[in-house]
Amino acid sequence: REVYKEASPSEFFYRNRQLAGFSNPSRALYTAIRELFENSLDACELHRIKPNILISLRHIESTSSNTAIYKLYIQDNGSGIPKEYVLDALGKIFFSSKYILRQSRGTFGLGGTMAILYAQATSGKPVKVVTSTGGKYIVSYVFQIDIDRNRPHVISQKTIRNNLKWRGTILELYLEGNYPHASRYIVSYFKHTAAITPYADITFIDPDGNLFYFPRTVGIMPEPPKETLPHPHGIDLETLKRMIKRSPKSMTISEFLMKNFHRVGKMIAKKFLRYAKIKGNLRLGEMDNTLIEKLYRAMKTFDGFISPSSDVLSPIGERIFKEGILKEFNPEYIDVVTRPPSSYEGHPFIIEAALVYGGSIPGSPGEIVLYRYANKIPLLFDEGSDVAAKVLNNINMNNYKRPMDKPTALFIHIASTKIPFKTVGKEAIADIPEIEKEIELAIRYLLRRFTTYTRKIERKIHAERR
Amino acid sequence: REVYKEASPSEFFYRNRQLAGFSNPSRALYTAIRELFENSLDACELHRIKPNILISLRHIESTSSNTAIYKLYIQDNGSGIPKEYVLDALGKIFFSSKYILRQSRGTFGLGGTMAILYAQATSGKPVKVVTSTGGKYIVSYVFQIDIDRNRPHVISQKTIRNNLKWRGTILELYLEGNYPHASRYIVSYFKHTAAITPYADITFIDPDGNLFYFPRTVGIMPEPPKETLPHPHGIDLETLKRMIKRSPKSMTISEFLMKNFHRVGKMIAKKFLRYAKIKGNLRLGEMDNTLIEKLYRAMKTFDGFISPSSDVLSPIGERIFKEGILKEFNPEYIDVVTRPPSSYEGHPFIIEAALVYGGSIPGSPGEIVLYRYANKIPLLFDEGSDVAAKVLNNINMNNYKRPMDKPTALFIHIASTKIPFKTVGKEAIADIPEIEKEIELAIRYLLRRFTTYTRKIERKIHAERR
Ligand SMILES: Nc1ncnc2c1ncn2[C@@H]1O[C@H](COP(=O)(O)OP(=O)(O)OP(=O)(O)O)[C@@H](O)[C@H]1O
Ligand SMILES: Nc1ncnc2c1ncn2[C@@H]1O[C@H](COP(=O)(O)OP(=O)(O)OP(=O)(O)O)[C@@H](O)[C@H]1O
Ligand SMILES: [Mg+2]
Ligand SMILES: [Mg+2]
Repeated sequence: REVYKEASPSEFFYRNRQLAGFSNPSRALYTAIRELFENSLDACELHRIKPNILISLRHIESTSSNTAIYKLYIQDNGSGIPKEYVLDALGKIFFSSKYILRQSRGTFGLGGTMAILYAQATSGKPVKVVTSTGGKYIVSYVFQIDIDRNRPHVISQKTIRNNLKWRGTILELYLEGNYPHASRYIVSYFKHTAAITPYADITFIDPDGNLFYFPRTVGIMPEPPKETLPHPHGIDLETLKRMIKRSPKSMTISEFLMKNFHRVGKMIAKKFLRYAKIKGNLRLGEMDNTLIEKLYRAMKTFDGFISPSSDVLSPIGERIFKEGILKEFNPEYIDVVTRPPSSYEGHPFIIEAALVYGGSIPGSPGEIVLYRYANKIPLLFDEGSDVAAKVLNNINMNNYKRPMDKPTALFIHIASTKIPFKTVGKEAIADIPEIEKEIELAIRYLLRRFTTYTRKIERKIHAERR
Repeated sequence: REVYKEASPSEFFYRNRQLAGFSNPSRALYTAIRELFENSLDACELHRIKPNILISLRHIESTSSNTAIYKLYIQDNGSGIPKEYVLDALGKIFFSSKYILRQSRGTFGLGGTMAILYAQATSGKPVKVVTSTGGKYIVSYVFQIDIDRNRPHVISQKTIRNNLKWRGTILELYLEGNYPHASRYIVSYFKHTAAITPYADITFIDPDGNLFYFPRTVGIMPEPPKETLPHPHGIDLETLKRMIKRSPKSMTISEFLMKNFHRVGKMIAKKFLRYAKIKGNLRLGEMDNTLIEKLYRAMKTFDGFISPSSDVLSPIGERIFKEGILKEFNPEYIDVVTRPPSSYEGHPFIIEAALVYGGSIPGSPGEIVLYRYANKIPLLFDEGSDVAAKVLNNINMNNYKRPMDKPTALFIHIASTKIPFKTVGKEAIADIPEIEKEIELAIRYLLRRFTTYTRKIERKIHAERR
């Protein structure tokens, strides 16, 4: 009497789009813009391209007292998408170039596709994508998503000679939104991006014709992140079995470990196999499940593995962090700290933090404002369930001194090969103990130094009064 | 140079299992138990069966200083799963009997499957399921999930004659967990379930052999929820197009509206079509996209539709709510309220709330403890991002009086055809304005009555002193 059905990934996220940040017309407009913008930034940064990104939002027609159809246009000078992958990349949920172990804004393989799906669902209009990887041709597709089957459905396509050797991606879509309600979040999102990405040239034109221009003020870019191998502490039994299954049967266990794991060289492999009581020259083809489980248990308890290297990460960098914040907020005081690299569950991560006072930091006098970032994405929502907010709440501010005439802002950034987001909508980070610890140390360090500064200022004022 | 890949739904949730509540061995153990238990409760309640559920967790072997492999066994007397659907229901992500418009605990089509996937990933052992719908046979499968392809892989199967006409489902799986850390959440989860489900007989045996027995103390069950049709305000343009596409071309638009929408009868359809300026006898086959969009825009702005009926919902019921709380917490004071039905985005919902003081409510003196429920599921995590916590935080408690010698508890339950969960892990509810309003009205009502009670008690104490 129960009716059993299967849902495609697009069907699932179409019906449950609030899970991906498309919960209402205001939030959906914000999420669509940020997902496409983050795709553009990745397409530039991962390929050492200084980003030039234009976003324009135009009012098309009102649909209710507070909603309207908008045309969203976004253009970047990024890597472009190869012709054979464009339609799947944007028209298929769970299709991505970020399913590798590398730091990037994208991670789930559905953000851009969700923006297109939401647009289609609310406007009935197909999306247009124009892209080129800088080669002989520019491809242009007008398509829709076949939601039942999670695949793109082409309506029209064009191939144009790329005479000017253009490289990049343009997207044009129509979606229902509520810009009056969403505008402050959208503008704040761009401002907070510019604060840590001063090497990007960002232009946003809103439906009222207002131009928000964040020019490039720094000529250097951080080194892009690198793809890395999994760490022994970052895998579980299932993954280990699959890695073994995919490797040649003739390969020895020692070779397998050195080839497939991060920072496992000859010495470490030898030490580990002695600990695990497994012969190094044993062939993978001779290993049964019991032996694989024995290997796995040993991997989890062996403490001789080198912790994951942070060389693969791409932090903001203290100079860029400072310059960006100075440009956007013009503060009286700024202090930046980079915590030593750490790791959780085999994933390397770095915490960078800044304490900023005065200037155009918004807030009430004496208030502490928290600005959160993860893999260079500003997180504007769900502060209540974020690890950084939890850490800040647990700090007794009476142990530190700060001026009470203006607000003080704390910027917290985490860079990692995997950000433990709590939701597909990427707004809050889970309270992993190692991450919590590093954020707390960073905040306390900045507060101590700010206390020293505040006391100096107060003594100076005191001295001047006498 | 980017490497493009597709992920199956099981691959995606395997790699991002923290999104579904499997973030660490303690939380994963909690989530696995609750997902399977909620499947059992649905299988009983949706079919008017008084639930008898046994859950046993046995320690198998330690894997680290704070983790171990446990054997999880769960048995229910529910509807059972038909032979042809068992493997897909439990071995395939996005396969469900709850993809219909009806109130139930299950909604996403992945909870039970995730528990099995996590178990397989951490123990290497397959899952065993034994089930019967009460017919001639009992089927038993031992299977694993092919994560790459999101489908079950049978290892062995048996069919047994059902001589005793047994009906129900048994699951047996091995998974890594951290029971010492998870135990208080697991026991609290069962206790809070029992508090609103006193017609269920629940037995939990923990790894130390402790028996937690929550006997049935109420013989009546609430009426099960009913499947319903979508409401005009609950659909978007894409859904409308698909509904039209699936209907016969010869059907008139008037018939289509009456057949496919909740509470749209002849009169309402006529009024609406006049408002939309569309002829009632127009055939679906004659409608082009422009006309469908015109119809859609009219549906969104027409204010003459009857709001969704709450008859399809199955609230806890004030008597059951009271009896359950009295049994579990033995309070000195209990007050229960049911708000009038409301709706959001076309989905009917009902808020039920209780204020409870004294007895065994845990907490510090004067503290206000919040217990949240959604479709009869206790929500123990992510309070910081839940709408009920937001409402409670915004209430100025100085406007109300309560005794300060013991804690006071507020129980909030929302029943709906769709709960706006923020995450796949079902721990927090989004702050939809209509829901926020009803929760606030319920809480304030209870606090006002509790203020009257508190004043009465204080006057009595005062009088006795003189
Ligand atoms: N502007 C762009 N330039 C180049 N490639 C792009 C662009 N936009 C999308 N892509 C490609 O399309 C893929 C899918 O994008 P989508 O946003 O759907 O998922 P994702 O970015 O991989 O992950 P996430 O869901 O976390 O955003 C990307 O991985 C990328 O390879
Ligand atoms: N104990 C059970 N008795 C009867 N049917 C069950 C049982 N457990 C699971 N099922 C069936 O298997 C299906 C899939 O279960 P699963 O937990 O994976 O998803 P769901 O319950 O539909 O949704 P959710 O992800 O929200 O839990 C259910 O919809 C139900 O039809
Ligand atoms: Mg993306
Ligand atoms: Mg379920």
